[in-house]
Amino acid sequence: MLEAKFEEASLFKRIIDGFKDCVQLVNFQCKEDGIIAQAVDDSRVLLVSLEIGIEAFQNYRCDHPVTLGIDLTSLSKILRCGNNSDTLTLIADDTPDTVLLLFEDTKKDRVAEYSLKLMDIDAAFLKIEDLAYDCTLMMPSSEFSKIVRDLSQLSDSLNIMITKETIKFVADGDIGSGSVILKPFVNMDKPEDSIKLEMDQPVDLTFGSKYLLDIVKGSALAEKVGIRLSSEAPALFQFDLKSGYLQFFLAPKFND
Amino acid sequence: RMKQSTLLSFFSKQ
Repeated sequence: MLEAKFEEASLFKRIIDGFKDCVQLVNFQCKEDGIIAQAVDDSRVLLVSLEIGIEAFQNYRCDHPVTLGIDLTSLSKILRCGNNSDTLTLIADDTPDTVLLLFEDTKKDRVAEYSLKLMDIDAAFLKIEDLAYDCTLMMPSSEFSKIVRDLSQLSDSLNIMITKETIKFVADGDIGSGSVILKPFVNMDKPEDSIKLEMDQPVDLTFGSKYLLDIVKGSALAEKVGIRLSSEAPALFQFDLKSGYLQFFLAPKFND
Repeated sequence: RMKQSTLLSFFSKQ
């Protein structure tokens, strides 16, 4: 039996909104210690990895591991039916055909109950080794989101270059070019505005703009985004939850 | 010209 209660439905909504536009069919593996999910987009360029730890829930109980195969488009329809401030409980039995979504407004004694049909999703689980990265960058997610949205108007590729003290984003396209240069700094009054950089090796990497536009949808989940880059591995973009994370692994473009 | 790589060249299937 799975019974997973979010204090606010808006958290689960933001998690799902963070990746529903790049993958559609996702297996949610529910275990004693929380819920994990992994899915790769159709082009095999972007991998989403989600972990919701039990601390992210108001109540969590899962006596028996269970996999919920969910079509995110259908789930989103149901999530839109609940109010953001409602509590949301996911309920499933040990061999479920459906998952129950229970929205409760405790102030009004209003209860709304939806059942979502589950699917058998045949998805290969990719083994992600612990990768060594050349650069680790931590910056405000809103700022990263704006840079990606601004520069992706100019080109279908976005170049990220990091040297010791400089982070440079560049787009060079048919209508013109643009670049944004950032320097690491610490904001004592608002630590969440700080930009932190750890660099072992400089990197010069190019990514598809359309994938980065998908990734920045995770920005609603966290004030900061962690970006890990390596010349020899997919980049990792991470949004931390109170317990758990939403990660995106993105394969770079290379010179042919 | 840049070519898009895929994840399969980096990750193995479990």
